[in-house]
Amino acid sequence: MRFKRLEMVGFKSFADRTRVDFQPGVTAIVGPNGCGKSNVSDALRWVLGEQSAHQLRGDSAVDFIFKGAGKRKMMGLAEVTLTIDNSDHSVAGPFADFAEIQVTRRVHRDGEREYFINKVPCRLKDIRDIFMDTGMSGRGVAILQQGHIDAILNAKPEERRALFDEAA
Amino acid sequence: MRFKRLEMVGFKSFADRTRVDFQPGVTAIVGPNGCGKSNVSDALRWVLGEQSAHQLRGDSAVDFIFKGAGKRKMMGLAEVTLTIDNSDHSVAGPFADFAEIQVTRRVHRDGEREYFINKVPCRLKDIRDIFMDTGMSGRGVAILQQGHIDAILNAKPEERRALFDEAA
Amino acid sequence: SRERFITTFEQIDHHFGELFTALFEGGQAKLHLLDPDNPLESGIEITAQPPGKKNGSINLLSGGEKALTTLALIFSTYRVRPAPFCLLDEVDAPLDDANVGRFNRLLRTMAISTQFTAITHNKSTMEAADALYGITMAEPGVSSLIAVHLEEEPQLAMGEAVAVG
Amino acid sequence: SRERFITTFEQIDHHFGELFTALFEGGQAKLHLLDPDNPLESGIEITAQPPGKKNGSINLLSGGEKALTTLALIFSTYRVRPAPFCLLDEVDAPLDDANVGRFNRLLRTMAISTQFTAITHNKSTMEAADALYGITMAEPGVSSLIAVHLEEEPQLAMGEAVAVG
Ligand SMILES: Nc1ncnc2c1ncn2[C@@H]1O[C@H](COP(=O)(O)OP(=O)(O)OP(=O)(O)O)[C@@H](O)[C@H]1O
Ligand SMILES: Nc1ncnc2c1ncn2[C@@H]1O[C@H](COP(=O)(O)OP(=O)(O)OP(=O)(O)O)[C@@H](O)[C@H]1O
Ligand SMILES: [Mg+2]
Ligand SMILES: [Mg+2]
Repeated sequence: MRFKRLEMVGFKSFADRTRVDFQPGVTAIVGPNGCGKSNVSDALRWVLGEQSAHQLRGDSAVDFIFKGAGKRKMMGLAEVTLTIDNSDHSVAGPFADFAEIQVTRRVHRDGEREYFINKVPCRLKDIRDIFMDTGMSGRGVAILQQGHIDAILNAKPEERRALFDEAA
Repeated sequence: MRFKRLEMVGFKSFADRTRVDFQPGVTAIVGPNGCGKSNVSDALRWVLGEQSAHQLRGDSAVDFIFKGAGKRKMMGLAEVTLTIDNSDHSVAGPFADFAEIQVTRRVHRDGEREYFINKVPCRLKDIRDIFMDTGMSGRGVAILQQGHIDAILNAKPEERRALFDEAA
Repeated sequence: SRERFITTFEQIDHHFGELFTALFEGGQAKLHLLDPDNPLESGIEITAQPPGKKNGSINLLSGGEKALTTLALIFSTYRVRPAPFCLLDEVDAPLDDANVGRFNRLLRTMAISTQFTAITHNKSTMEAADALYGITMAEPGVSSLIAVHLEEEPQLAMGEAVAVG
Repeated sequence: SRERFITTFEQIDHHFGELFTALFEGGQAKLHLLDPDNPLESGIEITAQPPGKKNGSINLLSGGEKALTTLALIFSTYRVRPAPFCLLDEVDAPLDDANVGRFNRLLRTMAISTQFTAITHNKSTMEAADALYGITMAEPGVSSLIAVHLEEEPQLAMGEAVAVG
């Protein structure tokens, strides 16, 4: 499995449709304080199936909808799409045969949630199942959040197991 | 009240007697990772009367005694002394008339604690009383610890009062 | 005592708004008593809006924005009642270059009435300081402190500081 | 499955020890099962000893030492079972210049089997990257992403990156 690109529209400060193409090797993301770098991290965690809005600095998912700025009005929904290269068929489950998988997550201002895999509506569970056992599920540590680097060392010995169970 | 100097011996990585003279204005402390900079911060908090060893990264105060390195043996005690200029007599209580006040805190390997003000044995409470209402008590935020800058913003509204009560 | 707290609170709020707007070069911030009828017990809420952004929970702010907001709050209490001494341990770590500059300029104005000690890896913070101490472990596991003199041979001094930092 | 966990655990421990010693240029670190008779439920303890220092609780380690230890642990699981993708948000913030260099060299070896995205303010990390994206808010409150090309006109690109960072 390889990540191809992430697309966001109406997600936090990314009002306009924005596309991040993932390169092989090391990609650096830079910019001044508050410009939106960690918001990209939040978008990725969200589309991978993060269930706690608090983990993404919100009280609920509705907080992730672009709330307006200057002359720009608040938007009606937030949407994030992750496009995955599955040509090695490492994804288990009903989508194992697809060479490319697109996962989309949306939240509307009235709180309505929508989930899609390859444009077909599904449940959040179906999205989370795609990433189970890939190292990219919520149990893994593939996304190290700002300021949380100490979390593994500060955790209780029992809490650290998730990291090892994911690799085993 | 003005801080004149901090002296440490046997405290964490400061095996040898070390003296930090405090200048007016801004003093920067620099050095590579792990060289002992935050240990200076811990020493200052400790001599001001910090009661929680956990706040200073130890399980108990005995952890603060230099535990040896290379050919150097573990030491028998840790001692920190803070020398204060009180020529403005802003310190309240029995020491208000002294122009200079020295506060010393010690812990021995067997766990015995010792406290001194101007070389006279006293209790921890007496040390903490010196700094009450000066902005340097544990309730104030005069020492911002590494990685804890978010603490005030993440705290519950009731927990933040300490900062304001100290100033009022 | 209730009046005294309210007076102090309003003074801190006034300075907080000013310092925030100075550090962010715009925007606004305010303190609120959750329970104004019970000021001596009430929790305290913070709202902060960086320039160009709509108001929201302070949790949504970025790492650097939270650090600057916290510093504005702490320094606003010092404007009302200066602490004699303040130690800052790597508070500049989340700040970009422009904000490190603003932070250090503010620090110099606050340093008139407070002795500051800043632990840092940041070159600009080192350059803005009045005095510089370097800590090394020439002997493994044993810390030693050296005073680095900035006025004499500043190039050499900064080189030493950079080498140790 | 019990055997598989123990085998995986020992492999991770092996790599953890190696990566720690590489990142710290010395010293040693180890993982322990608190309850070896019950490996599928047991908590996991970490001991870490930087070079020249006596063993102690990992809580006593410095900010930078903790960051490096955590990275060694996470990357040791990747050596056993590479994650396809890893996003690091300002993990280099507590590191001094020498350790940023070591971290980035390690990152480049790990990047053979994992796509890494590193959010950073650090110039050396930017220079070590294969690709660079800058995020700006030309319109206040609205983020936009630009690809900064490192191979073409690297001086200009770095200047842009420095200006935005
Ligand atoms: N729903 C939303 N609508 C508009 N803006 C939002 C929304 N949610 C968050 N933001 C804004 O996004 C900004 C934070 O962005 P982010 O955390 O990505 O910054 P950053 O680039 O990581 O900065 P730093 O370098 O300080 O960590 C905040 O200023 C916040 O106000
Ligand atoms: N009782 C002790 N005896 C000897 N060494 C100790 C003791 N307690 C702590 N140390 C050592 O002190 C070091 C931590 O020092 P400190 O936290 O001051 O580093 P620092 O200069 O702040 O580094 P950083 O820039 O990474 O934050 C650790 O390596 C730890 O092993
Ligand atoms: Mg951020
Ligand atoms: Mg430190």
